[in-house]
Amino acid sequence: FSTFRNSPKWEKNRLTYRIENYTPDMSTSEVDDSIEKALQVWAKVTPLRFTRIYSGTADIMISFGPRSHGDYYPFDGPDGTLAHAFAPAPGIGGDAHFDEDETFTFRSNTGYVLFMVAAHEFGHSLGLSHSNDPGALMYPVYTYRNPDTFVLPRDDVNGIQSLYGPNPDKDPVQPGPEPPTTPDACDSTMVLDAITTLRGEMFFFKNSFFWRRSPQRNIQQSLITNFWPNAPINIDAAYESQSDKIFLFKGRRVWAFSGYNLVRGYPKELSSFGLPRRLRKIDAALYDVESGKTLFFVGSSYYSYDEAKQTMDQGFPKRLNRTFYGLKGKVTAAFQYKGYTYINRGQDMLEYNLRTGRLLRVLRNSYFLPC
Amino acid sequence: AYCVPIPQEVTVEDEYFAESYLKNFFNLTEETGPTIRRGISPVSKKLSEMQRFFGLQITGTLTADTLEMMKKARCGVPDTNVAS
Repeated sequence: FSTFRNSPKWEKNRLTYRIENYTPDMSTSEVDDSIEKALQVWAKVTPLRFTRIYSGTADIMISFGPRSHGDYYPFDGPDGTLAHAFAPAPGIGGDAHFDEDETFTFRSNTGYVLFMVAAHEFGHSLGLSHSNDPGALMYPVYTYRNPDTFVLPRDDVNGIQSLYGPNPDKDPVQPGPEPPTTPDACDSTMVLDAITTLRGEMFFFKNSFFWRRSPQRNIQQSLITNFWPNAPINIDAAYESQSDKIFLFKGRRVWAFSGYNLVRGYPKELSSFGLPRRLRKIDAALYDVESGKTLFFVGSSYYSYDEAKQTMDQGFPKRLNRTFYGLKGKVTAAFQYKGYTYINRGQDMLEYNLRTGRLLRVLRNSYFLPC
Repeated sequence: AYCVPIPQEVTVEDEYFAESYLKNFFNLTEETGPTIRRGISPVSKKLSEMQRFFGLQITGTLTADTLEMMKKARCGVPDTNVAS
C-alpha cells in the first residue's frame, strides 16, 4: 500500500458525505446502497464513521459527470479512466467524481460495478494512494469482484490502519472473514492449487490468483476472475485439452473455457467425464500429449480418460506408485511441459518421464515461478 | 479467433496513447537537459517506472503487454504522487 506524499488524513473520525447527482445507469436506491456499502468497507476496519447529508458541503462530495466536469482533470469517455478522487484536504479534498460516460452496474459484470469503483475512490478520499499489489482494492486497474462476497484485502487494511488505526468497537463478532492476502511466489510453504498450460503459456493457480508465464513476457500475477469472470477460485485442478479448451475443477463441478468465454453447458458434474458419482473432488489433472489421455489424480490413485473417445479407460483407477516411481501421498497439481511430466506434491515438484515412470528430478514448487 | 491475446504491432497512435498515459499517471514531463543529452529518453524512463509498478518486464520500451496494461480500465488518480 502507499499513501499520498506527506500522508494527508482527516483529523476527525466523523465524516460527512453527500451524493450530488445520479447516473441514469442505476436506480437511485442502487446508487445510494452502493455508495453506503463502499464507505462501510473502510468503516469496518477503522474508527471512521460516515454520515450522509443532503445539502451544503460534505467532507466527501460525490458526483457523476462526463469529460470536463469542473476540475482540471477531464474524463476520457467510455472505458479508460473510470473515476478519480482527491486526497483529504479542505474544499475539493476527499471529493469523488465518477465518469458518467461509463456504464455502472449494481452487481453484474456487464459494466463496472459502482460499489467496487467507489470503494477504491473512497480509499483515496481517506488518504490512500495506489498499491502495486494486484489483489489490493487500491490497485489502480479495475477488477470485477462480487460485491456480496467482497472482503477488504489485507494490504488495504494495513494501509488504512496506518493512517487511522483499527476499529475500536470491541464487538466480539468481528466483521467478516480474515482479509485475503495475495499469494507470494517465494513463500516456500505455499502449495499450488493447480497448474496448466494454455497455448504455450503456463498458468499456476493459487487461491483467487494465477501466475501467468509465457516465453515473451515477464511472469505476471492476476486475479482469476479478471481473466475468466465466472471462473471458480481456490480450484482443485486444471488442464488444457487438445480441443483448445481449458478445464477448471472445483469440488464436484467442472468449468470449461474457450478463450475468455465459458463454454455453453458448463459447469458440468465430474461424472460427466465418467468419474464415479461418489467422487467429491479430484486433486489434479494433466493431459498427456503423447497418448492423448487425461489423467485425473484422486488420493493415491489415478484415472485415465480418453479425450478422443471422451470415455474413461478400463482398468482404472490404478495406484499412483504403479506408474510413477516413488510417488506417495496426495498430488496437488500436475502438468506436462516440453515432454516432461511434473507432479506437485505439497511443496515439491517431481519431474517424471511418463513413458518409463522414472523420477528424474525433485524440484521446488517455485521452480517455474519468479523467485 | 485466438484464445490468448497475441502481441499486436505497436502503431504511432499507440505511442501517442502511451505518452498521454505516462503524463497522466506517471508524471511524464517535457524534460530538457542532461538526461536528454545522455540519450535516456524521459519516455523510456517513465515506461520502466510503469513496468516496475505493474510487475511487467522492465524494458523501457512500449511492449505489447505494457500497452495491454495501459488499455485496461482504471482509476484516474496518478500512480506516482505517493509516499513510501
